[in-house]
Amino acid sequence: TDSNDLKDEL
Amino acid sequence: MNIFRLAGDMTHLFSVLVLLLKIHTIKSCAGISLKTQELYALVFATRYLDIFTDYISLYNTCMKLIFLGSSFSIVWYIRRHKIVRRSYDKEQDTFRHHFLILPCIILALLINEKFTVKEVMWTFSLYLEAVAILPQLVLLQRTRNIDNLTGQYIFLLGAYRSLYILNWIYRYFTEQHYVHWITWISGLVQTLLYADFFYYYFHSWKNNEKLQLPA
Repeated sequence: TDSNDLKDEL
Repeated sequence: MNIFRLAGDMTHLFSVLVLLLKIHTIKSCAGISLKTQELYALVFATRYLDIFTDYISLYNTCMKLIFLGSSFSIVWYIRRHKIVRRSYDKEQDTFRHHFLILPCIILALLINEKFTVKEVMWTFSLYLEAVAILPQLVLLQRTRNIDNLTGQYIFLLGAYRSLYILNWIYRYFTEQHYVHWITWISGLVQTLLYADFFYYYFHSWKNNEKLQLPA
């Protein structure tokens, strides 16, 4: 997984 | 998750709770822009499409459900609740918010990381969130007398955006160095829109005065 993918933010 | 991100999410959550508290207990939405609230509901509806397809964490899913549920219920309260809707200042809340949506759609179609439905919708939600506060700020300028809860609501929203920028700076240095121009620039634009409000908010707080914006 892409650790710096901002999709894990709200 | 770093401390800035968590603090940002919490201020965002508190902002929504403050607004719901005002609407639910005082049964008033005076000074609140329905236009901005409708834009936020649209922002969350287009951004959280992945809620059914990608599982990130329980925290992530719960927060998404809270933001979706709260934004739509706030819109419902202002539009439909028989007491709350009476306090809605329709004559003052005149910002043509529909005209913000089309440019955001076009921009999302032109400038995105991947040309897929989900990605374009996600990008659209970022652009729209950047400008969604505008009807609320215009309404504040008009009403001038801002009650404490409305002031706190907008302060918390601005704090949430500022903390997210600190979070991106932190992530940039602690994780692999990817550049996220779309998120960063729209986030920065959004935060800058609060600069003026912050100035008057801190000014009134320092002088222990009631918050008032200049005409």
